[in-house]
Formats: sequence, structure tokens, C-alpha cells
Amino acid sequence: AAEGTGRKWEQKQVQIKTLEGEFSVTMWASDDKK
Amino acid sequence: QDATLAGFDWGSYLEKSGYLAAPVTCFRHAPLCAQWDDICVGLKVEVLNSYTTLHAKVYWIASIVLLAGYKALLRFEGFEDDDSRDFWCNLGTADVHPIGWCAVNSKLLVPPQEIHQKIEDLKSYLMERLVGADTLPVDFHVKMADSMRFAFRQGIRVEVVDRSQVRRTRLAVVDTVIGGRLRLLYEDEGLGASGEVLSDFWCHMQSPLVHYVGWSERVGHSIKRTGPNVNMDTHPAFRKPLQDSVPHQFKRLRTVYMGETFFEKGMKLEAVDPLNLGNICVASVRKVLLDGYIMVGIDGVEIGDGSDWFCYHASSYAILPVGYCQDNNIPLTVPTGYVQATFTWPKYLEETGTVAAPGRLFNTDDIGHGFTSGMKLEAVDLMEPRLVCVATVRRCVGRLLLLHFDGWEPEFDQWVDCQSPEIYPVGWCEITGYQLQAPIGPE
Repeated sequence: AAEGTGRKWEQKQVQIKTLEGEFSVTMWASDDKK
Repeated sequence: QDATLAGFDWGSYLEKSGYLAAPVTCFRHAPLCAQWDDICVGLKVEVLNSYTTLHAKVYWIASIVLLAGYKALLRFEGFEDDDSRDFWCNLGTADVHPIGWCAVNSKLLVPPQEIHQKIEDLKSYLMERLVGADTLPVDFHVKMADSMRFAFRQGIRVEVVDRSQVRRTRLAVVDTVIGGRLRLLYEDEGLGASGEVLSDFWCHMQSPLVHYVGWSERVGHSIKRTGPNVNMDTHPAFRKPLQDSVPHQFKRLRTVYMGETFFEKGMKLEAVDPLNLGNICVASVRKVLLDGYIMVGIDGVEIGDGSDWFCYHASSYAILPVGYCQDNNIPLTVPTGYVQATFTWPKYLEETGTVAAPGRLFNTDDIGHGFTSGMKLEAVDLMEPRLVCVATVRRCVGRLLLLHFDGWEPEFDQWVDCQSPEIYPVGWCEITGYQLQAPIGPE
């Protein structure tokens, strides 16, 4: 979707913090093309 | 009716009208337009969770179920197919963040109580739901803040159309900027003896009605000179000295080459009536200015002194070649003494001894704008441009949109350009803090 807009989708490691602890997951998000 | 104070509920309103709203990507001037292609149904976000007994402010994960302008219908993870707890959020204003924001900001993700009891292993549950899913762009709120910075501030002087005599401009001073919309005070009657505002005008900073200081003289447009006794510099409302606006602060219009075959005085065309924006009328070029601007008069209603001529740029949506209305099944408003049913252009041109402006001079390209009839939006009533109202796209013809103001009679409908800076996505008023006028009466 971000093609041509100067943005691209990238896989991101994001942290999740709950009462039971912290862990990371891999998700997709767009960002400015670098 | 002030919908901001009354809390106009776009969500319930859209539910009744079929959830159709123009997407943010249709509005090039709107905040986050360039990023909005990345916002879609199914996207996961972290959002404030109020279904908890904890005292701390906690969040939980939700998915976008539906999008309507800046508004999103969200459903908390764990409610599965149960839509009874769905809630509307404005993605531009609410406490909504990309996944990962809570951890970075030392906030906890806690499910609503009734879901919490059903989940045995929270980590496994979230891993299953989140891995490989999409979330908001990392820079979402940064881009939003960036797009809300404007090249105008209080105290900048501009030239703007004189609403009491549309053929000329007047000097005005920016008093307020909200979401790129300017509240302008006419310089020669801006403030009374006790500081009260006598006459103001609202328009977006990209409006074709507002120009840099010196524009009128440059293109040959008439301007009302400010009297010698006016000095707004000293008024306490303006904390800094007044500053003249300059060309680069304004939208650059499509370049027009004014060769031998440009518009000429007397040529006929069809034009949106500037004083009745729901009508497209038989009109004439009255004067050719520089830089691609022309003065247009509406045939049959002109007073004769030119005071009702209106300035249009050659690239304006509001001037159209003869026959455009007939070709597109739009009722053409014909001059007094003629009947719409029997009016024909060839006969009229012959009777008036005039010629039609060449069709290639007009900017009628269909630009694939994305609007369709029935879409809801927030739109300025251009006859009372202070007001941003709940509206519906009634018709799309090329680049023209016929807007209906919800709750009002069709006679108040207005033709606007699909790229008009005076139309906004659902939720724009909430983001900018501008007052939204709710529909009048029961819909």
C-alpha cells in the first residue's frame, strides 16, 4: 500500500508489557523510506 | 448548532446512514493524507482500557473493524465476533498508539476484566494474535503533529476577496489559524473602538480567494485601498508587528500559458455562480488579467457596473466549456428571458454575436479523486465560510462534487472542486478543534 508514497512496510520487533511479564513480537508497520 | 460542544456523534450518525465516509486519502490538504494508505481494517493498536478496576491508566490491544475518515470503529482483542463492545475512536486525537508504545512508555497492557478471566496464558494468546499482524505507522503521531504546522500565524497581512463586493480584494490580517483555516479581519473595518470585531472572513490558507500582498496589483485585479486612518499594528490583539505575506506561503496554481489563444473578453462559458454555488450559469469573460486569471460575469444578472464580476483562475474547477452541463446532465441556469428547456448554445451565441471559449482552455480533466455519491464528509458552507458542516457528496461530475448539507434543503447544495481545501474527512473538526455544525432537524 505504501508503494509510491515514499513509505515502505517493514517488519518491526515490538515489545509487549503485561502484568505477567514482558516479551517481543514481530509485526508489520510502515515508515518513511530511508 | 455547535456539534463540538454538543458532542456530535459521528459513529451513531454513520450507523444510521450506512457507514460510507470519504477516506482521508481523498483530501490532499488533510493531515496524514500521505500516510493514510497504510491505515486499514484489521490493523492492531494499543488503546486506553477503561473496563478495569485498576487505578492506573492501562491499555489493551484493539483491531480496526471499520474506517470512516479519521474515525475508526475498534474492537478489543478477545471479543472475537462480539460487536456489542465496539467503540469509535478518532485515530488523530484519541489515546491510540502503535503496538509497542506501552512498553516504551512504561504502561501496562491489561485486558478488559471479562476477557481476562477467559485467557489462560496471556503471552501465548497475544503471540498468536500479534505475530505477523499490521500496526499503526511508528511515526503516526509525529507526522500528525508535523502536518498541523502552518505557514500562517496571527498578524500576517493578506489580500482576500471583499465579501461585500466580490470583484475586488481587500487587505486583511490573520487573526486566528485553526487547522489551516484562517480567520481574517478586514483591515479597514477589522476592529471597533472597544476592540470588537466588525467584519471577518474565514477561508483555508490554500483557498483561491486569498493572496499575498501585492497580488492584485501584479495581476491587474481591483483592490479596495485601506484608509489612511487605519493602523492595526497598534491593536493589542496583535502581539507582534504585522507582516506582509509572500508568494511562497500560498498554493502554487497550475501554470497557464497565455498565448494568442487564451480567453478573450466577451467569450462565453459556463461558470459556477459565486453567489449561489449550487447553480452553474451561462457566463462571459469580462476581463483578462495576468498570470492566468480572468474576470467572469454571469449573463442576465449583471448590474452593469462590474461590481458582481468574479475572478477565476484558468485552472479553476468553476469555469467550464459551453455544453458541459448538457453533456453531464446538469441543469444550466440560463439568463433572464430564456427558458432552460429551449435554450441552446448555438442559438445563444448567434443571438449575442459572441463565441464560445475554446474547450481546451478548461481544466476539466477527470483526476480519479476517489469520491463517490453518498460519502459523508465535513465541508465548509462557502456562503458562510465560518461554518464547517456535516455534509454528503450528492453527485460527482469530473472534478466537480455537488455537496449536500445534511438537514438542509437541496437549494443550499454547493458545487466544489474535488481538491477544494474547504472539504475535510469525517473527524477533522475533532482533530483541529474547529466547531462542527451538526445537521439541523431530525435526519
